[in-house]
Amino acid sequence: CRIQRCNADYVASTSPSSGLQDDVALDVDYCIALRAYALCTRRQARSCRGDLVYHSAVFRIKELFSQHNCSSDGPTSSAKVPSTSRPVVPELCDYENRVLMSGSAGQKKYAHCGLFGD
Amino acid sequence: PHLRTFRNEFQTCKVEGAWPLIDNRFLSVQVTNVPVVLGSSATATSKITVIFKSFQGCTDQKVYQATTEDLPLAFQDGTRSGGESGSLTVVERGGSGVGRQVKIQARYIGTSIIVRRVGSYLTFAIRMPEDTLDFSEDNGGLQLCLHGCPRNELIKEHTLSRQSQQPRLQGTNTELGPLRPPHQVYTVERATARCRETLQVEDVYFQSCVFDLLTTGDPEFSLAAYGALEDLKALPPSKLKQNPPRTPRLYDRATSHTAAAAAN
Repeated sequence: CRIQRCNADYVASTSPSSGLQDDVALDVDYCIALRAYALCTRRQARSCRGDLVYHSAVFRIKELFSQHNCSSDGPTSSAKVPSTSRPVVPELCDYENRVLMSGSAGQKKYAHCGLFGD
Repeated sequence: PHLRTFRNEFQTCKVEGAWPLIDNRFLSVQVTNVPVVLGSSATATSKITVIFKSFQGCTDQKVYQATTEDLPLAFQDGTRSGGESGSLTVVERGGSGVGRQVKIQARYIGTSIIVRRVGSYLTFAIRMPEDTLDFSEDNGGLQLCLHGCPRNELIKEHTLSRQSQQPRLQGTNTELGPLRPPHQVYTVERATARCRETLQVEDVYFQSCVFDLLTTGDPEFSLAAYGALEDLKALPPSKLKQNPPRTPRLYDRATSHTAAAAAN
């Protein structure tokens, strides 16, 4: 099962380090990345059956399709998006989503610090 | 003030003046502590400054500053959020909680902060993903939240407990130096009873409450410990995306021993 690869490709194609501009998100480009991601997960369906990371990715993709109003038909070219467009996805600005997408949520923990009184 | 570090250590420190709580690539937090009782080592927080460093695609740099006179609902530049994605926001926290509260949510780094004004002082709580912290000792320099207080800044509560056998006498010389007449005179029994009104479980928060009443005679301080416990429940150390486990009331063995001595 190579769902992690799909997750990593998706995160890589939608984060600023991929040379994408860093402010306005053009949905059309984001939808390309999302369709590529959906295609990649479909290809893993058989070998990833029962894998929690795979099923959570499929669930999340469904949510993202409706959230960003992307059509499931259309180009899935994972070619680097031309620099003129600047699709930074809100997902980049959500730590939990980034972690979930990378499939490493299970190991992630939060720490608490507090200062009070005298 | 009392400090609970990211490693779940509990300390009571002097740290008078400006000290860094956190200083990493995502944010810096600095607090300024002032003596609560003239000439005493007991200090409390009068100013908190949080600097959110710019994060490409999510926010530019934002500074939040609270003082005992002003707990703003906005960053210093007047805005209440950073960047288009709204992944950095300042909101007023409602609820029956103690004192006025401000919550700062930095979604892009999975971080939440609560600043309260309780009586004349401030309290601070933060929850951050562990992988944004660098726990290695040699790294990160002086960060009280990460490495605790320098040894010479720790207040040795057990030496105080001998003093707290009798009511707080005015102007007595103690480990903490001459004390200005406190608001009230608290015996250990009265301080314990007062703290039990808000903190049923006798854990380190309870002991901090007793310690504060004994050192300051200021009943507002019993609410500081209560507020800090509420903040722990609101921002619990937990696994990502799990339902935060019931926060086990904290018994830090070493601290509870010395704080129990203070409470006694």
